[in-house]
Formats: sequence, C-alpha cells, structure tokens
Amino acid sequence: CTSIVAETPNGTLYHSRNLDFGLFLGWDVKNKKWELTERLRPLVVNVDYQKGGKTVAKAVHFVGYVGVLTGIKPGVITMTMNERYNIDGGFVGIFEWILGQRSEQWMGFFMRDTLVEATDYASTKTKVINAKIMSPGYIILGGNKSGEGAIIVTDREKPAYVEELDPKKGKWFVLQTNYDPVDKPPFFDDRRTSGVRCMTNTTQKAVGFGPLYNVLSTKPNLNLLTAYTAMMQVDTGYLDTFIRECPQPCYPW
Amino acid sequence: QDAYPYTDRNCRTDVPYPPNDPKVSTFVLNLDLNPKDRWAPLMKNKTNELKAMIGDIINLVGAFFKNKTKIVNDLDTLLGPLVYTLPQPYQDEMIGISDASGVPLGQIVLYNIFYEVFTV
Repeated sequence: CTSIVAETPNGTLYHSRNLDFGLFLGWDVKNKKWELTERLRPLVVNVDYQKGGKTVAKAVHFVGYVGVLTGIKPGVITMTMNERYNIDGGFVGIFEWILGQRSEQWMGFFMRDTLVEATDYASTKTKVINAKIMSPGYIILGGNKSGEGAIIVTDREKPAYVEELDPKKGKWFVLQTNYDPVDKPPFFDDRRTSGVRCMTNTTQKAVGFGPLYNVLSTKPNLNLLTAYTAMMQVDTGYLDTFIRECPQPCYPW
Repeated sequence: QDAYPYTDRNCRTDVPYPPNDPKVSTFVLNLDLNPKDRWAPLMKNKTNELKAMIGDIINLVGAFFKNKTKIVNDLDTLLGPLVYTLPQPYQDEMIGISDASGVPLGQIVLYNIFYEVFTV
C-alpha cells in the first residue's frame, strides 16, 4: 500500500491511498496476475454511512468485509491503514482471543469505530496512539487544519511511533508504504523512494487530486497488487475510488 | 524495483483527473436498520463475486492439506462460533451477510479476520 497526506500552501488537506493486497495468495501464471487481487477488484464499493438520512462517514469496503481500511468523516478526519508485517502479528492475537483474552481490538473494527465516532483530529490521534490493537499496522490520519496529518505505527508490544506533518518546517506531506518510517525499506520493495521523489517533484504549490493520482499511478507505487486508489479531501467530504490495473511490464509488488 | 522496466523512469504526469479507470459505485449503509439487515441489499448484487473470492481463499488454505472438504468443514466448525465472541454491531452484520449471501458463517468470519491472519 501507499498512503499520502499532503497539504497545500493554503492549508487544504488531501489524503490518498493505493490499496495493495494479495501477495503470495495465488499467482495466475497465464495472465501474470495475483489471483486474490483479481477477485477483490469487483468487490470494491464506496459505503456511505447514514444515520437519520444524513451521512456520518464514508468508507471504501470490500463487499462482505465490515471493517474499515480507508475512510473519511467529512469535515473532521480521514483515515487509512497500511499493513505492517510482523511475526508477532494478528495470528497471536487471534489465539489469545480464542483463549478468552479479549482486551485487544480487531484492526478493521477499530478503524470503523474510530472513524464513525471521531469528533476531531487531536482526540482521534490520541485514541489511535493509546489503542490496544490485535495486529500491528500503520494508521495514517489526516485532520482538517494545517499540520494535521500523521503516520502512527502501532505495535502489539511497543508504544506507538508517530510521524507528523510540519508544514512550517517544509514537511508538507507524509507518505507511508509497508515499512517503518525509521527504517530503510528493503531493496526489493522500495516504494517509498519512488513515492517521495514524485511528491517532491510535484511541489506543494501544485498539490491536488490530479498530481496525487499521478504519483499513485507511477510504478512501483502502482503494482500488480494494487486493487484500488482512493482520493479524499476532508473539508469537502470528497471520496472517490478507482479500480486499478497495472499494465505489464509491472512489478509483482 | 531498481531493475528495468519495473519502475517508471519518470514520475507520471500524464494521467487525467478524474481518470479513465473504472469508478467505484456507492452503497448507502443505513445505520438505523438492524445490523443483520444493513448489508442485505448489497449482497443481492455481489454474492457471486464474494463466493468466488472466498472460494479462492479456501482453495489456497486447502492446498496445504490432503482433504480439502474436511478443512472447509473444520473452518466452518471452528470459525462459525467465533462470531458470537466478536463485538457488536459486527457480530450481527456478519450473520446478516452470511444469511443474505448463503456463504457459510465460518467463511465470512475468516474473510473478516483475514488481516489479522495475514500480517504474519
């Protein structure tokens, strides 16, 4: 996955993401595609959560999956979650849950609860930082004011690590793939360098949906695992999602 | 990605916005409805796609075992009851999705906890 929160010079916040999923889950030799990713694409749907006929949140779902991986609460926050691989992953948490230790939260459900109940960026950030989530992950948050954007690295054992926007010091975007921000990504899966290079080339002045979509259309940020690209703008409540195909030759991840 | 031609040499700037890629449709989830009924209208149109995707996961899991049918039955037996330990409204929403789609409850649970399983 690649998630980006970016801020324009006048403080407008955009949040975009590529969702990549299906690694090693069946390879279609003939068509050179991941089987599960192919199966997931037709299941992508935008969901408008309504109470009393009014929108309370919007999210991108795979049909049948009730948790949230990408969502927006109009005027309040935007959220995405990127996968974090770890041997002490959710598998351990599932066993603990089955054995009756149920103090931790399931990632997708936590994301949805947090999104729907959000009242502002600061309290949502605190909630995410202090959450006990069953599996590790990268939760990327965007708010509705200048400087409100963060990557929060959650871990089952260690305290969360936070990296934030700081537009006054020139940090006008944060970009997260599937590796810890403090570590160098592995040479065989370095989507960070490409993404950061393209965002830097874009320049803050030019940031908007078009340039962000182009960054997320550049290989390897666009790859054979990419199921969809979602585009969000918190102040207008805009959420649009597009199904992606990576034309060959394309890297498998 | 350093190896040619997997990485675009230049950052793309030629994609229009909105793009020509297929746009995703929107479904209104009425939170005022009983959780068991919320997803039913969506399941009517997407059941075949959901079954195909879950079938792929089952095939993948089954590939590691001799008797695939037994594994499918075991998954349903093991994971089906797990739903009753999950928080609301997710518990009832999953039951509703299983009822509306005809996909066994254990398989719907497996799909919904796949992130937790897959991070390892």
